Amino acid sequence: NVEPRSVPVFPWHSLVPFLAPTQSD
Amino acid sequence: ALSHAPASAPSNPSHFMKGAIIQLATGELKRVEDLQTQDFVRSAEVSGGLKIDSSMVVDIRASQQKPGLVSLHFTVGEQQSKVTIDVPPEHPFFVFGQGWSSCSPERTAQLYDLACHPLQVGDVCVSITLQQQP
Repeated sequence: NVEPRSVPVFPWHSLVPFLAPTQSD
Repeated sequence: ALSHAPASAPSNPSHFMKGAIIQLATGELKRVEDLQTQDFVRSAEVSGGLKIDSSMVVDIRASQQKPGLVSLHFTVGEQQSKVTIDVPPEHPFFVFGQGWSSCSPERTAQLYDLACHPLQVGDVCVSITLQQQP
């Protein structure tokens, strides 16, 4: 009775920054 | 079994760990270290709601407000909007045609085992923003 190990899958857009103009100083 | 991990990033975002499984908008699965520029461009096209922007690094300096972090100054997209973000030096960015890059490739390798190029002024990074509705 082997417990299946779940492998996390991450969405592609979590890897790149969301740069919107309102973030500037 | 595959389980969908949340997109929000803890302090050490595990999606940058070498071997992490990334799902592209096409449904394809790739390891983070195997991603190519075209994977991001294609995913944005397929996603419909997101747009890829070219964000050029114009300045890198130590953060004034948050010790230990670096302030990255970008000009973003066609409008060349000025955007500044504070990030840990080991945070990886995907540079068009070059791949993963960071301000401290050694620390990135230690923390994530992810090979990185040094991030430099003039590098153009992949960033995303919301698609403008017509």
